[in-house]
Parts: sequence; C-alpha cells; structure tokens
Amino acid sequence: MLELRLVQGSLLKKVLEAIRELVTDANFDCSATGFSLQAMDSSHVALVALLLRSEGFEHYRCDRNLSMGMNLNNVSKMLRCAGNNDIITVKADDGSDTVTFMFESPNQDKIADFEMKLMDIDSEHLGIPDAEYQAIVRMPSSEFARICKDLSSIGDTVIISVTKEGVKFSTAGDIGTANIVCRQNKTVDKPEEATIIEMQEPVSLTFALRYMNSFTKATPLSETVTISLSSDLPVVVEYKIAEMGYIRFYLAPKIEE
Amino acid sequence: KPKQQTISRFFPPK
Repeated sequence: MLELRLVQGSLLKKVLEAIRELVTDANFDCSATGFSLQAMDSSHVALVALLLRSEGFEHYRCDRNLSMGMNLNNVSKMLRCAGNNDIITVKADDGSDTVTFMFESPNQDKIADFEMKLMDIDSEHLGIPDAEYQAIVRMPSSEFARICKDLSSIGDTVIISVTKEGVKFSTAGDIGTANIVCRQNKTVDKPEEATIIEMQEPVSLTFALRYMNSFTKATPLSETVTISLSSDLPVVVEYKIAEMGYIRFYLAPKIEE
Repeated sequence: KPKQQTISRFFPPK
C-alpha cells in the first residue's frame, strides 16, 4: 500500500506543470527513499529526473517499491482540480490499476478524491554517471527563463560559454545575432539573486533552445537554477524543490561531427 | 552544422 500526504500540495501541481510539456507518459517510482521519476522526451534528447524525498512528506507510507505508469497530461488535469492551498494525498493499493488523489482544503471543510487509471509503460532506467563538471553556474531562475525566452525569438540554438569573464548565452538566426553575458555577482541583497560561477576550466556547448525553454516551466519551483556544464556531456539544469528534492533536466548537446 | 545528440549516447541503460 502507498499513501503519501503532502501538506504543500501546490508543490505537486508545480512539478506536473514543469514536466508535462517535455514528457507524455512516465512511471512514478515509490520506494522508502521517496517519490521519483526518470523519463525522456519522445526524441530522447532530454531527460528529466525528479526526486521528492520521503522526509518531505507529512506522512509517507510505501510498503514495497511500486512503479505507477501515468499520462502526465491526465495527472495534470486531476491536480488542477486541487486548490493551491490544498493538502494532497496520493494513494494506491498494491496491484491496483488506479491511483487516487485526495484533496483537502486547509480548514478541512472540503474533501475530494479523484481516481485515475494507471497505464503500463515500458521504460528503461538510465544510469546517470556522477560527473565532475567543468563549470557550474547558479543564477536566479527567472533570469535564466528570461534569457531563454529572449534568445528563442532570435535563434533555435544557444551556445553557453563559461569563461572567467562570466557566462555567455549566444544565438544566431535569420534576423541577426544575440549575446547575453552574465557576470558573477555576489553583492546582492538576497542570496537567491546572486549569480555564482564555479569554473574549473572554460567550457562552451551548443543546445536546442526549445528544450531549454521547456525546462524553464519549472521556474515556479525554485528562485534559483543551477546549470552544470562539461564538454561532451549533457547539461544539467537543476531546480531544487525546497526541503524535498529536485527536478533535474539533462539535455544532450549539439556536436560538430 | 552541429548535430543533435541523444541522451543514450552519454547515459547507459541500467
């Protein structure tokens, strides 16, 4: 049996909004560690890894490991019926082909349950190797979203280059070119407004902007985003989920052959 | 023109 109670139900709503554009169907895996998901987009260019640790739930019961296949648009339809301040409980019985989402209003005067059919999804888990990244950039998530949006009105791809000068986002298209440089900036009022660049060595990689823009759907989950880059490795765009875990998006680079 | 790679080139199946 599975029963997960999340007082801050809006987190789950935001998680679904963050990934449903990228991934259509996915298996949600429940174990003693937490509630997790690993899935790729249909063209296998991007991968999303979600972890919500069991300690982050008010109540977490998972008697045995369970993998639940869901259509993310359908999950999103269900969760959009929950109020932003609602407590959300996810329930499933062993061997059942349904999952139940229960929504409780904060003062307990409204309780709703939505039962959704599960589906069988063939998916293989990929081993994500631990890597030392050549450069790690932490910046306000809203700033990163703005940059991706702005550049995608000019071109289709972004070159992200990290040097000791800062991090540069460049694109080129039919109408012209654009370069946005963000320098390290630690002298800000709030730590979440800082741009911090940890560089072992300079790195420059090319990525499809369409996917980057899709990742920024996770912006409401975190004030900051961390971008980890290494030559010949997928970039990692990570949004931490307060006290609970993370969403990490991996995007394979475009490489000159 | 740089060619789009896929994730499986970098991450092996478990």
